[in-house]
Amino acid sequence: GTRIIYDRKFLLQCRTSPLAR
Amino acid sequence: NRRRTVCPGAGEHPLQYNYTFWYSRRTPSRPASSQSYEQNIRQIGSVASVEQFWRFYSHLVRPGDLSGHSDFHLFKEGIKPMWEDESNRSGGKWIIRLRKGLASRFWENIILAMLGEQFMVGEEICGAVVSIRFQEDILSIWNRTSNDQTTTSRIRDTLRRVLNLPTNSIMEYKTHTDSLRDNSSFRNTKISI
Repeated sequence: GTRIIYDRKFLLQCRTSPLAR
Repeated sequence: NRRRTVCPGAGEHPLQYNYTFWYSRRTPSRPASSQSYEQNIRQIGSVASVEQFWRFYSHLVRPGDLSGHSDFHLFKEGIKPMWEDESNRSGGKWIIRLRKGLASRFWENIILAMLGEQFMVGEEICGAVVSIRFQEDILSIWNRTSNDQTTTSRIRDTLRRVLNLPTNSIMEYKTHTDSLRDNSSFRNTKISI
């Protein structure tokens, strides 16, 4: 199936999203 | 054995695999037999999404702030961070020795690369470890098949890229069979420049 790939920049952006708090 | 114990929450970004954090600490004077190693290693939590990862990770002590002889391990759920585990038995690891002060930043970069599937080696990656020691700290990334040179070279090259290592930096590969034989994770490694 499809592989879920995230780059570092995207992962760091998710850190500040309300869902991650 | 791919049973997931946690699932991504609504609206969260799922990871390709679930991962489990482990922590271990030992008294350096005591020999690290495989039994005492298993007794000293503790599972501390699993994550299934990017957001769960950050929530968990933000509450952990940064590895560079740990003292003594301790390790954080982040492994795919279902794989124990032990040489003897079924998924590790034929595998090995790349080792990067770091001078004091670099562990926290390098650890974050290596695990972000792993969670984001940057290594492009199929199912080969098992997990990553940061080992806090007295003189230096050590990062390692474990893969399933130590004798698959295409895979191990690709992991090495990805590490150089994501950690931004100078091209002449020394990296060492050690098979878990060798670690079991000399009962040591980091002694007698094969050096590769």
